[in-house]
Amino acid sequence: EETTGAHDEL
Amino acid sequence: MNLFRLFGDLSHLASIFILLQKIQSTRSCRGISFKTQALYATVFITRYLDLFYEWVSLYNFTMKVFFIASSCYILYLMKYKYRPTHDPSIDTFRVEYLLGPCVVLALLFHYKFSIPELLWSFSIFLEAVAILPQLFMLQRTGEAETITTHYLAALGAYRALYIPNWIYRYFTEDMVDPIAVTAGLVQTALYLDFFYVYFTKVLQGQKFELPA
Repeated sequence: EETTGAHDEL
Repeated sequence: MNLFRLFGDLSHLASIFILLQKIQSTRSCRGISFKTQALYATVFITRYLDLFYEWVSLYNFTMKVFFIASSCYILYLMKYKYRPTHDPSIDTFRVEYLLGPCVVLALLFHYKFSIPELLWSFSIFLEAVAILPQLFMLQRTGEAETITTHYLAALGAYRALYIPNWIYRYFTEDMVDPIAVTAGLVQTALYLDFFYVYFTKVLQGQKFELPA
């Protein structure tokens, strides 16, 4: 699983 | 989604409508920093590139499109329609002092070394400081129209509400995004001085004026 930022936030 | 984030986003939406209302009703963008608005447009465009390849939700999609479109529209209003009302001689903050460090920070702190992730990090850092030209302008002129202060208050409230959102997400989803949280805390802290004057003066019915 890649670690990415909170892309579901605006 | 939780209520903090929802109300944060709604507050963000409200801030943009207040800004549009200010420009349309006074037929002027006096007191608004073009540089800050241009930085926000940059923030949205670099962060929401994932519009083209990642689907989160209809809510997420609609908001992203709205933020990109409205920020570009505001730039158009300031640059063309109400250009004579914008005074560049008081909008003098050097944005290269913000852009440079944000590029460096994005290269140092990111979740993955890829173009979209680097741009995402860059946008997070840039958003944290994008309000500085506006606050600098306020400091220089020492006063602001009431509607402009409502705009800033709504924008500050949006950032402030994201903090309980992250605390909530930490406990309910075990989710932490150190880059967004650090930048968000800095961004909210920048509003503290403004909030103090807003609560003690504007909300008491007085004009926003900084002590000489």
